[in-house]
Amino acid sequence: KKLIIAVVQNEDADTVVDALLEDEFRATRLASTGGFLRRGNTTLMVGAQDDQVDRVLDLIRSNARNQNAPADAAEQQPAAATVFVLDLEEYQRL
Amino acid sequence: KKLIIAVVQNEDADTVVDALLEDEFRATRLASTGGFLRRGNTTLMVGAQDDQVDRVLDLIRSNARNQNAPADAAEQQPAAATVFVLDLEEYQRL
Amino acid sequence: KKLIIAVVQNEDADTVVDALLEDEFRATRLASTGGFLRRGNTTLMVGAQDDQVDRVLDLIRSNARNQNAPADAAEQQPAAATVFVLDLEEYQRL
Ligand SMILES: Nc1ncnc2c1ncn2[C@@H]1O[C@@H]2COP(=O)(O)O[C@H]3[C@@H](O)[C@H](n4cnc5c(N)ncnc54)O[C@@H]3COP(=O)(O)O[C@H]2[C@H]1O
Ligand SMILES: Nc1ncnc2c1ncn2[C@@H]1O[C@@H]2COP(=O)(O)O[C@H]3[C@@H](O)[C@H](n4cnc5c(N)ncnc54)O[C@@H]3COP(=O)(O)O[C@H]2[C@H]1O
Ligand SMILES: Nc1ncnc2c1ncn2[C@@H]1O[C@@H]2COP(=O)(O)O[C@H]3[C@@H](O)[C@H](n4cnc5c(N)ncnc54)O[C@@H]3COP(=O)(O)O[C@H]2[C@H]1O
Repeated sequence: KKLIIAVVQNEDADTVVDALLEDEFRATRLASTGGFLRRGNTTLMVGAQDDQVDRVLDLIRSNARNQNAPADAAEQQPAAATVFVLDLEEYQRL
Repeated sequence: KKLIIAVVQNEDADTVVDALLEDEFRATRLASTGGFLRRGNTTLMVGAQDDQVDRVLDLIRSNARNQNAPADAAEQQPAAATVFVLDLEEYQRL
Repeated sequence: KKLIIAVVQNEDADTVVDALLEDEFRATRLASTGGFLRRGNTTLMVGAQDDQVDRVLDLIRSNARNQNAPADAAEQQPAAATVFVLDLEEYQRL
């Protein structure tokens, strides 16, 4: 069991969440703010089975656009999403 | 040391947090939104010692009601809480 | 790769984030609430390489003041920050 934490642009959050739900995944959204641009973005939490992680990442990758960053956001174009995958010791519905 | 992340209904958040504090646990609350019902809920973070995890889960289970989900929320009744337990490499008060 | 989750006071959040960015770290901020004092605080997420964790903790420690807690906040002075370090299985820019 894994917890996927993905930071996506606000404009992409609905599309990404809808794509995850369509594929029978569950998701929780948290409003967040980027440290550098100080603009609102969305942090998603998705608890999934080990063998589903790649599928979740594919769904995020294909449903989050590559934003056109303001020119001052350094040489690296912003990613469509920044994703952290963590191992879960437990995942329970109480 | 473990980090417990629990998604609970807003109506239950105060009761759950009070029960945790009474038992000398610490907690942080984050406003969140359910992916499916798109309604506000609460994400709790509780850092605890390894041998306290079961106690935290018991406190959550007995203080979060089982909500009556709207009929369209699929065959599965919503859980009182969705809980993720993660291993911590470090837990420090700086 | 590690995910550092730090709960800091709102008054310190900008200073801490600026110090992290100056050192080429990336950060995401989430508005949160303390369980005990029920006052707003800030939860920071910082994904970093294994060998950078100590540097991130130093930056947080030296940029978050020790708040003067209200006298009723128990015998323990609040920490400048409460920090959780988690191991990441993956950290990707999609
Ligand atoms: N110290 C720095 N120096 C130069 N350029 C910098 C920088 N920090 C960020 N940027 C650039 O600005 C974009 C927006 O960053 P922001 O912090 O607002 O918003 C970030 C932040 O909220 C989150 N994020 C990215 N990496 C992270 C990490 N390692 N830890 C925590 N959050 C991260 O994802 C959002 C998008 O990140 P992305 O990398 O696509 O896009 C980044 C990156 O291209
Ligand atoms: N694996 C996971 N990863 C991340 N967050 C998770 C999660 N499992 C649950 N959650 C969080 O917990 C809330 C309650 O989930 P529960 O499973 O009790 O109750 C759910 C479930 O009974 C049903 N549901 C959710 N997603 C569904 C889906 N894709 N298909 C059918 N029913 C779904 O609707 C209720 C409300 O869901 P909602 O998304 O609004 O709100 C969810 C979501 O915020
Ligand atoms: N193990 C943990 N898991 C999750 N989040 C954690 C945590 N430890 C600390 N935090 C977060 O960090 C904030 C500051 O905690 P600190 O320990 O410095 O400062 C604390 C502490 O000195 C005291 N306190 C908290 N809980 C207590 C309790 N159950 N009994 C007595 N004193 C408590 O009140 C201050 C403010 O607490 P508050 O809850 O408003 O806000 C907390 C909470 O949001």
